[in-house]
This record gives sequence, C-alpha cells and structure tokens, in this order.
Amino acid sequence: MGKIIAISNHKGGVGKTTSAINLGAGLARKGKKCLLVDVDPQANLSQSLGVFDHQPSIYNALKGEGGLEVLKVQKKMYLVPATGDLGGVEQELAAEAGREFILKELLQPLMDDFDYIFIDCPPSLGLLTINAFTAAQEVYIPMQAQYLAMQGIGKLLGLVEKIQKRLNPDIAITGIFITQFDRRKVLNRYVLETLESHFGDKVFKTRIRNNVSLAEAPNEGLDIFSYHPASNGAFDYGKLAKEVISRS
Amino acid sequence: MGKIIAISNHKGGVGKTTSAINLGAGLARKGKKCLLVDVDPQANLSQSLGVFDHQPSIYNALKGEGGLEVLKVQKKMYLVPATGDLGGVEQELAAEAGREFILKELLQPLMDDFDYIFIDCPPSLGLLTINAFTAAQEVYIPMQAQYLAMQGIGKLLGLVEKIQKRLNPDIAITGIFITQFDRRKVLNRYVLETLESHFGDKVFKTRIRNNVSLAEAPNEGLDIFSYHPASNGAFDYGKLAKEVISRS
Ligand SMILES: Nc1ncnc2c1ncn2[C@@H]1O[C@H](COP(=O)(O)OP(=O)(O)OP(=O)(O)O)[C@@H](O)[C@H]1O
Ligand SMILES: Nc1ncnc2c1ncn2[C@@H]1O[C@H](COP(=O)(O)OP(=O)(O)OP(=O)(O)O)[C@@H](O)[C@H]1O
Ligand SMILES: [Mg+2]
Ligand SMILES: [Mg+2]
Repeated sequence: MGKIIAISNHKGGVGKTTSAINLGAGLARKGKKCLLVDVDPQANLSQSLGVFDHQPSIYNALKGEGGLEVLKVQKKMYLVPATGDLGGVEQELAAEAGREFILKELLQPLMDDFDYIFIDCPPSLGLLTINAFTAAQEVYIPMQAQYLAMQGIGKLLGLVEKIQKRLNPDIAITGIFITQFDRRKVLNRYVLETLESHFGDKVFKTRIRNNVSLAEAPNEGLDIFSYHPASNGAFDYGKLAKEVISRS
Repeated sequence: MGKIIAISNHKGGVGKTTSAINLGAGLARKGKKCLLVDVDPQANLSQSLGVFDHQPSIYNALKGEGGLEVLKVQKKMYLVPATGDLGGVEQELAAEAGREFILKELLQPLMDDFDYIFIDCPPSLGLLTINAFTAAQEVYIPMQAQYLAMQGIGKLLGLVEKIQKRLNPDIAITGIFITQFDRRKVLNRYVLETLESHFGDKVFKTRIRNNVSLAEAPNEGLDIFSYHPASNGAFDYGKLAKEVISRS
C-alpha cells in the first residue's frame, strides 16, 4: 500500500521538483513503483519529463471532469501531469465544499498500485498545497542550508499542524533534507544546528550537492540517472533513495 | 523623479530579493537615493536587512490603515517592510474596487524623494505582483541560465502585456539579467540565445555569479558591500548598478 509523500517548501527554487523526479527515479531503479503527481501551475515536473500541456491534466480531475490521468514515464515511474490552467483552480474552487479533499479522493483508487506517491507542491501554502497535505501521510521538506531558508520554516510547520488538527490527523513531517549543498561554503552552522534541534532524526543524513547535471537533465526530459549516471547528482539521489527505503 | 522598477519572476529562488538589496545598495553607494519596497508575504527582503515583524508594515498600508512606513537602512537606502500578514491580502482585497492600484497610490507621494524605487515581488503572478506592475514604469527580470527558467518566462510576459493594455500603459520590461551564474557550467546555449533573440538590448551584459557571500550576507542583515566588499558578489552588483545608471 503506497505511501503518499508531499514534497513541499513555500520557499522557491529549493529543489522540490528536482527531488520529486530524482528521488522517484532513484526509488524506481531500486524496484519501487513510483507515481509523481504535479500540482504546481508552473508544471515544472511535467516539463522536466518532456510532458507539455498534456490534456487531460490534473486540473481537469480537480475540477471534477474525470479521474487522474496517469502516464508511464519509464519502468516503475509514472506521472500525473499538470498544466498552466491549474493557476485558476484556487479561485474556481473557492466556494466548493470539501475543496481540500479533492486530491485525496482522486488518489484513493491509486494507492494500492504504487509503493510511493510523491506530490510536487508549488512554492506557496494555498489550496493546492493544502490538498497535497490533506491527501498525504508524510511531508518531506527540501531546503537549502541558508539563512533565508530557515526563516520560512515556521510557517510551513504551522500549516501542517493546522491540517493535522482539522483535515488529516495522519499527516506528519517525516523528512527534511539539505539541497544544493556546496561543500566549499561553511555549512551555515545556525541552519544545521536549528534543523537538528527541531527535527532530530527526521533530518536525512544525505545532502544533495550542487551539481550542474541536475540543472541540465530537464533540458533532455530525463532524470539524473538516465542523463548522467556517473554524476554527483545521481550518486546523491541514489543515496537519498536508499535512506528513504531504510526508513520504511 | 524616481523610476519605479518591479523586480519580478514567478519562478522561485532566482535572486529577486538578493538583487533588490544589492542593486539598491550598489546604486546608493554611487549616490542614488533608493527605496526598497517589500511586497512578498515571505518578507525575505525585510528579514535580510534585519527587520522582523515591523509594525506597521506594507500590509497595513495596503489595507488602507495609513501611508507607507519608510525606514532608513543606511545612507541613501530605505525600506518599506513587509510582514507575514501580507499573505492574507489577496483574499481580503478580493472584492475591493481598484485593488490593483493601491500600491501605485501609496507610492505617488514618495516618487520625488528617491532616484530609484525597487519593488521586490513574490514568486507568483497574483494581486501583489499585479500591484507592483501597475505602480511601476519598468520591470527587471532576474533569471538563471537554466532550462526551467525559460519555461516560465512566457507567462510573465503575458501578464505585463495584459497590465499594459488594461491598467498601466507605461509598464515595460526593460531589463533581464542572469543570476547565480556558474562559469564552470556550459552556459545553457538555448537559454542565452532565446534571451537575446527575444529581448536583445534589454539583457544586461553583467551576469551575477554564484557567490557564497551573497547567501551569507542576510545572516548579518547586511548588503554585500557592507558584508564582504572584496567579494565577487559585491563586484558584480557594483557592475550591474553602473550598467543600470548608464541606461537612464
Ligand atoms: N542540487 C542541485 N544542483 C544544481 N542545480 C539544482 C539542484 N537542485 C535544483 N537545481 C536547479 O535549481 C533550479 C530550482 O530547482 P527546482 O525547480 O527543483 O526547485 P523548486 O523548489 O521545485 O522550485 P519552485 O519553488 O519554483 O517549484 C532548477 O533550475 C534546477 O534545475
Ligand atoms: N548570486 C548568488 N550566489 C549565491 N547565492 C545566491 C545568489 N543569489 C541568491 N542567492 C541565494 O539563493 C537563495 C534564493 O535567493 P533569493 O531569495 O534572492 O531569490 P528570490 O527570487 O527572491 O526567491 P523567492 O522567489 O523565494 O522570493 C537565497 O538563499 C540567496 O541568499
Ligand atoms: Mg518546483
Ligand atoms: Mg524573494
């Protein structure tokens, strides 16, 4: 029975999408069947896998026009694509009763088909992220070891707590990992110490290093293992996948 | 009479805030009086200058509770701070007639006091960015030379065009600059060629290189020139400030 994990951080550009793709691909290579769900109106996850403006998209499903369309990306890795019209969904569903539960209902029939379902969230704490948190059992937070990254984390915790109380008692933040790590930088001590004091064992040992191949792979619509298997990016996400499996 | 320039890109983490602070500081050091306006509910600009939860903030002004509170940060550099409650403003002003013009009206009395007014936008194209575009004469777009960065740019152009037609005939994208540039990466040719074919002379010659001091300076609440004047970050933003001045 699949774990549903929301990958979220309202800070932009921290590597949510890059992690959804490459953690998913890393797990798929270890035999775990993964579904990646794109709930970002910017549709970066879909674009990075070469899927542009696929109809129907998750937008149609959220609007009640049908179930989730699942595309096969590669052996053991699947995608529910997004398109730009997702940007309107917050307005369009503003008056809808139970609008936070729509994604949960849509994912219900798929849960037994996958080992992991990753939901790639937008850089905001609006209705789409709320749907992700209401549907998920776990939240992973990718973040940079930088001062600004720490400033926002309290708000994210507050939302998870609110959702836990009102909408989804099962939700919990179970993983935090550092991304775009540059060994030459003195790892911001304040960030690392704050993370470990707040989150202890939830902080993954694996840090994803800054690696240009990770930024190039989307050009080719490929995950890092297909694009540059010998890269640090492939090594690190492989290591993170192993660590994720060890926690189940 | 001040130029009002919105610094915008709905892609997260591209360096909008870092550029608002350091371009502002660079211009201030060349004798230009600059105002930085934080319209991001994440309030990174304010936090990076050591201003946390300042009351009143721009939120209060947007809600009609008074004029803009202007704080002096240093000689020739000023700040209108934001706080987290800005996150509610989109909902709260949803029914307000002329809600796109509020920032423009608030900035009107300040325009003659400054040479440059930079508005630091959030990573979204909602009401706050719309207010920034309605108030501004110019838009600068910081972006990374990466595939995903180019994917989103069309949408940003579409919004500027819509605002130009309906709300503010003066608005135009006048500047694009590459941020977090890593010389070791093959500059994504597709990105550079697309940028130059679409935007020609609007693309600044100066590229801001990836420099750890730029990520550390916010810890101390300092701009890059105060924090590490000999760094590449200081050099690049100084160069960008010069290029901005040469265009006036
Ligand atoms: N470890 C890394 N090394 C190098 N580049 C990276 C790394 N992780 C991500 N990137 C690049 O940084 C940019 C931002 O990453 P990404 O889009 O995954 O972040 P995000 O959190 O999903 O952003 P958004 O908030 O916009 O959804 C992308 O261009 C991506 O290719
Ligand atoms: N040239 C650079 N070199 C190194 N680090 C940088 C550079 N520019 C920005 N950063 C760091 O990258 C992160 C993102 O930058 P910043 O917050 O300025 O982007 P942003 O576009 O304002 O993000 P958001 O979309 O969340 O508002 C910050 O932690 C910042 O310190
Ligand atoms: Mg993303
Ligand atoms: Mg910012």
